[in-house]
Amino acid sequence: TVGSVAVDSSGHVGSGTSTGGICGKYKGRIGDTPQLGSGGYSDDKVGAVSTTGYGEAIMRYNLAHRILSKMDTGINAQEATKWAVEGMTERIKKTAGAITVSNSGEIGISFTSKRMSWAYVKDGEIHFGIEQGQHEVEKL
Amino acid sequence: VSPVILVHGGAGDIPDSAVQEKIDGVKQSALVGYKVLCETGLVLNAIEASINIMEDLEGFNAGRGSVLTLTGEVEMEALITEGKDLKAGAITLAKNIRYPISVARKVMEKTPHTFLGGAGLEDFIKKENIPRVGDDWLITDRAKYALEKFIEQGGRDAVTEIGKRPGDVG
Repeated sequence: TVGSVAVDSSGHVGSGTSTGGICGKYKGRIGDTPQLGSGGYSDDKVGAVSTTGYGEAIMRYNLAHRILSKMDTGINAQEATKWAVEGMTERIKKTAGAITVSNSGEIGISFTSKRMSWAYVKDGEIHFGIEQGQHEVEKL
Repeated sequence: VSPVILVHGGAGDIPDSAVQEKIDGVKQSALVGYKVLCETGLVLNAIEASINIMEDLEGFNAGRGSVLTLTGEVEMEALITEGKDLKAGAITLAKNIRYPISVARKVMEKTPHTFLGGAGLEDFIKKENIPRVGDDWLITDRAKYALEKFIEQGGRDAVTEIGKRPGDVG
């Protein structure tokens, strides 16, 4: 699965998620990715999310919308993303990852699987990583 | 607000052999997306452009390089959302298209619906003259190998990430 979230200079947000699904899935299996609130969600009043990982768990946990609801209580993007991703793994024992951007440009990146590749561009720098805790920065 | 675009290339048990390819791909995707965001000021343009990059790269499980169904086929899904008025476009069970995220956007912008799949999606793709791609573009050797491994192991441990070398499955 691949995904993208963005905020423009006026605070408008959006998200996108695209996938081939899971290897060996049944013909006709529909995963989390196209389902609003699971594979992605965005609301200018809060922010935007794109998720990835074990689809059956992400659907049951409604991961994307749960992150934005948490942010709506005043929690920042990073804490809300980490809280929801870890909450899903704790509850359903499957791993996932999520990326979040708030309508003010806050960043949230969290994953409970072994790795998740991510990158973002902001203020003339590119940030990226793939290991737990890794955060590389390069000037553009 | 300082414009930002953040992308991911999938989470899972990504093998060592695929790490650098993944990092290179998400950096390329973020840079292209950011350029479009700065040029157009439109988040949907930036999101679509950044995801199209990864849909073309065989190292990512979307578009070209998608994982396979038990019957060795590619069935893709995509969702695009716009925060301004909570609009969204989604597709499922999509076959033989190059950019699923772009078709999801067309569903949002050109139909009265949010989510299309199966035969109805096929009619929409034809009506909109969306170009098709063959299995030779979509299905990679890695994906075939991963499915073989999956079946050999009795179909356990769903995988979403594939290694760069045959035999390196996520």
